[in-house]
Amino acid sequence: MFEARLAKGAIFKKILEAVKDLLTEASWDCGDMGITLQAMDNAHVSLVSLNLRSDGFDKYRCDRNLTMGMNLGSMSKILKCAGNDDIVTIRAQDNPDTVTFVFESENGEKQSDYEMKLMSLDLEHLQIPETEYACVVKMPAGEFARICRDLSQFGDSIVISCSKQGVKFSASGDIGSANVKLAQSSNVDKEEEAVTIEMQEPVSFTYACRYLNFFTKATPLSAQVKLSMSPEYPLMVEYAIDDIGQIRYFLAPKIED
Amino acid sequence: MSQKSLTEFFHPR
Repeated sequence: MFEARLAKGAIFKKILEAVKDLLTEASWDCGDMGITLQAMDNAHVSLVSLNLRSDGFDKYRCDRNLTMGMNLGSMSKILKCAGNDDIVTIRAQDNPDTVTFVFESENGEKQSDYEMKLMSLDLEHLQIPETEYACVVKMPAGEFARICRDLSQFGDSIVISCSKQGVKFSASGDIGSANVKLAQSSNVDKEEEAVTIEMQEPVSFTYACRYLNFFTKATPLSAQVKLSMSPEYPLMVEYAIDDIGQIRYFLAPKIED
Repeated sequence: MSQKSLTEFFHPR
């Protein structure tokens, strides 16, 4: 059987909010090491890669590797039924047709269970090659969400340029143009408020606002976001999830016609 | 500008 219990059940609620607008359905692969999910959006422009390590759960048991195909809209509806402070357990038999979500209140006085039908999904997994990125920017996740939202008003693309001086976000369109520059933090008391840049070479790439805004739905999961960029390679936007894992989004660039 | 597909960079396992 499979059982994964997470005292901080709100993490599951936040994960579903972070993927449900981008993906309609996805396979959750469960094994000894933990739970992973990899899926592309319908347009095959972006990819979500989620990793939750087994040692990050309060209880984790997986007798046999299993793949559970789920409609994420349905899963999101179920997780909305969990309280923010609830303990969440996901349970399934070997070769399951259904998965059960159990929500327990902190004081143990309320317990609810929701059973959901699984789907048979024939999704191909993509190999994500290891790469050394030319630029890696770490910045407050809320700031990144704000910039993506603000610049989306100007056009459907955002140019992200990174150099030793800092990182610049630009957009232009019918109403005009916008630039937001962030310098590397010189002195930060709180690590989560810092902007840090690791750069091998300066880069400048154009990305679709629509997808960046989908990615920022993960903002409640993490104080910081990491943007990794390289020539001839998709952007990686990564949010750490407590001490249990991370969610990564990959986005293909836009190029000059 | 045109949007590249992710499958141009990442390939099936």
